[in-house]
Formats: sequence, C-alpha cells, structure tokens
Amino acid sequence: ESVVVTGVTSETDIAKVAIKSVPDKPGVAAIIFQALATARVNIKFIIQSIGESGHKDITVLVPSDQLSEALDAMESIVDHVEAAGVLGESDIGRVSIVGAGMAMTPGVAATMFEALASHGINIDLINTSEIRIDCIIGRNRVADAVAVLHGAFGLNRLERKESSP
Amino acid sequence: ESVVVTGVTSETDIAKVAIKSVPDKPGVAAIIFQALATARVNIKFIIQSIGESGHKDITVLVPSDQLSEALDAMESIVDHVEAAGVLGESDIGRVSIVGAGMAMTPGVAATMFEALASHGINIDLINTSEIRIDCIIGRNRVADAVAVLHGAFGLNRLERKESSP
Ligand SMILES: C[C@@H](O)[C@H](N)C(=O)O
Ligand SMILES: C[C@@H](O)[C@H](N)C(=O)O
Repeated sequence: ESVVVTGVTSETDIAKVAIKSVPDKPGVAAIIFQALATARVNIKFIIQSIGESGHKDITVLVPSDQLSEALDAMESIVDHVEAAGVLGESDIGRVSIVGAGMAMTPGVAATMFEALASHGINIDLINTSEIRIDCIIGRNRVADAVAVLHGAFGLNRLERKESSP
Repeated sequence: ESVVVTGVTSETDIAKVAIKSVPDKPGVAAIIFQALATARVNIKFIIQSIGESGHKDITVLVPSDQLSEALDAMESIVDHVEAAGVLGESDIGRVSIVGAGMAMTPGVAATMFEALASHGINIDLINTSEIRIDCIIGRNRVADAVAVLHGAFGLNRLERKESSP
C-alpha cells in the first residue's frame, strides 16, 4: 500500500453547505445548482449519497469566504424544491491521500480510515476518485491527520531521505 | 462552459452497495472497509454525505462482478457497527463530465444536471473532483445521458469537425 499511495494533501479554507431531504426526482439538482450558479458560488465538491424514502441530501463544499452566499442561494430555493432545510458549517477541513493505483488495491481506504480512527479523528464526509480519497474532518484535526497519514503510508521515511546529506 | 468541459465519460460495469445508518463516530468506516479489504473488493468510489442524528450512510461503487462479495462483506459486520442494514443495486451506470477548470467555473454542474433532467434522467449519486463530476444513474439511461451531455457542452461540433475531409 505504501507504494500505491504517493502523497497526502489537505486544505482548511473550505466550508460545508447542505440541503436536506429533497425529493429524489429529475430536475431537483438542476434547480439547486442553478441557484448556486446565479450566486457565483465556486463549487469544490458535491456529495450526494443514497438517501431515504424517495429523498436525498446534497452536500456542497465551497471556499470558506463563500459560505454565506451558498447558504443564501440554498435558502432561496428551499421551498421550491420542498427541502426539509439547509445547514452550513465552517469549522471543517479536508485531508486526502493520493496515488495512481488505489482503485485496484483493496485495503488502501481501510488503512486511511484506521489511521484517522487511531487518533480519534471522526470522518464527516467521504468523496473519491480512482486516484484520491478525500475525507472531510474537523478543521482543528487536519494537521494531526496529515501527520498520521504520512506515518500510515510510510511517507515519512521518504522525506527524511530527501533531506539527508 | 463548453470551453471548460472537454469530455464526457461513462461506464456501465459497476454496482452500488450501501450500509445504512451507522454511528457517526471514529472507527466505524475503518471496520467497514477492513471487511471489504479482507474480501478483496476493488473500490471504485466511496460516497458518505451528511447523514442524520449522529448516523451516516456509506455508499460504495464496485465492479459489477464483485457485488455479491461486497454485500457479503458488509453483512458480515452489520451488527458489529450497529447498522440499520445493507443494500445493493446492479442496474446502475456512471456518466461524467471532465474538464480542467470546473471547480472555478460556476454553472458547470447546473448545466450538467439540467441536461440530464431535460431527458427525465434521475441522478442517484453525485461525486466530484476539481476536474470531474460523476453522476450515478440508471444503467439503461447511460447512452442517452452521454448524448445529451455532449450536446449541452457543445462537444458534438468538435467531433463533426474532426471527421470532415
Ligand atoms: C436529488 C436529485 O439529485 C434528483 N435525483 C435529481 O435528479 O435532480
Ligand atoms: C461514519 C463513519 O465515517 C465515522 N464517522 C468514522 O469516522 O468512521
């Protein structure tokens, strides 16, 4: 696994906005994201999971300085899409592991999640691509998460080698 | 937007597995993904959104031929993590738009979602990176989705030019 994962990245300049329990039918996501586009909100991540009883939640990650615009945009259409409500949270950050072959290597996600759990770091959101796993966690846990993930994937040893004389 | 989005990709050889309503506390994701690793399940995507009342759902996309292994692995730990249950679905596919500058361009997601809605295509799951938006939809809607997205982002015109004498 330490061969597969080649780096750890992070950011803290992000905020979370979510719209709760919208009808799971065509056109709903379009209305929500048209409102965000009208408000010129830059969208870093969109996460929509399985939901319940014909309804879905949609979570969006935006730059921290656009949290209020994003909340306003979501609230402007909350009745139109018959949502249960909107929520926002600024005290979050992202930590990710990056690597070329991860989707074909069972155990990489387990190692990442075990490492975070070993330091009592709760995973709020998870998003992935074939070459990256993103975890949203508390902003004050990001530095610790970066350190524990470097250790879990053997990346510390490389850094020491590069700095040796 | 048509300058920002440079391609449409898709796949149909995927299946969805989800574990419902697990406690949102450190260590839970680790247990679930250790079970998947033990079963040698290849993980294409992981999606965990906001959840409700201290609980989360976790959705995993796997190769179609690993759906039963993934379901078995999830079921093996469903009591350990106090989940409400596990579900699987094979009749799904993925359609994605790809482009370099999407996270900094408001409106790209709206255009994608409006295009799918215009053909009555329901969006089941959404996952993103800075350069790609993935939508999970019904497997029998993938070809239609690819066509309507090419049209929405002006990609058809490029293809005709490349084939002209
Ligand atoms: C919930 C939302 O994504 C809905 N399924 C849509 O297609 O717009
Ligand atoms: C739900 C699950 O992701 C949990 N929050 C964990 O950190 O393991």
